[in-house]
Amino acid sequence: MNIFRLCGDLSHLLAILLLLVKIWKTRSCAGISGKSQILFAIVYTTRYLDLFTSFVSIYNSVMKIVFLSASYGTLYLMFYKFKPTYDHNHDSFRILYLIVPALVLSFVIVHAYTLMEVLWTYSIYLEAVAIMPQLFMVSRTGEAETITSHYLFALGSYRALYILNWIYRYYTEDFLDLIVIIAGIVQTILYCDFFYLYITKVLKGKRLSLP
Amino acid sequence: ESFKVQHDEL
Repeated sequence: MNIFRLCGDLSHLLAILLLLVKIWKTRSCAGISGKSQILFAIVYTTRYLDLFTSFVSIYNSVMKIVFLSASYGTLYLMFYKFKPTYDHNHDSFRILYLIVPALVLSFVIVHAYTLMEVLWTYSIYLEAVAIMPQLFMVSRTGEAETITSHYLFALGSYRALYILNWIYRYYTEDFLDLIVIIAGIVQTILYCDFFYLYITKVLKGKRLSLP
Repeated sequence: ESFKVQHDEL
């Protein structure tokens, strides 16, 4: 554990809880992509199956349980409790275009051919692109609520902080997992456009709207 | 084959 990873994890946690609280408080999931949330639920499920097979630390296990619960809680709020507020007309990204290539790639580039390892790798590839339906939705509606912008910024920062963590781990403990590093870089690049808008607009008190 | 990769991150 180092400061970069801890900050990354806390940023990830903040993002997930921010979204949950936002939906709960406003009684609405308008502007949130249900498809991205479905992808994140698949990501957490396939990655954290190892809760049952390998123990790293209490910290890791608790975080995994929180991520899984919050993810399914978000799906429950979006597709059941506040379903009438779900803006499915603007959530039109075809997620099979992400699900299938990620699955194929996880069979091609993987550390070891075991079920758990392929599922873990799949979760890494899918996570890298899981935000695309949400970003697509923002670009279609041309705007995002400020709280949604904070959510996206925290979620994007998490993998950027993990990149610093991997650089640190490379020099301090010879850690080098190219699968997760390259996927993490791709994931962070996808947010760059959004980061720019967030810094130039949202942080100056303006609403995020596209020109 | 009991090869297992250790993943210690989230």
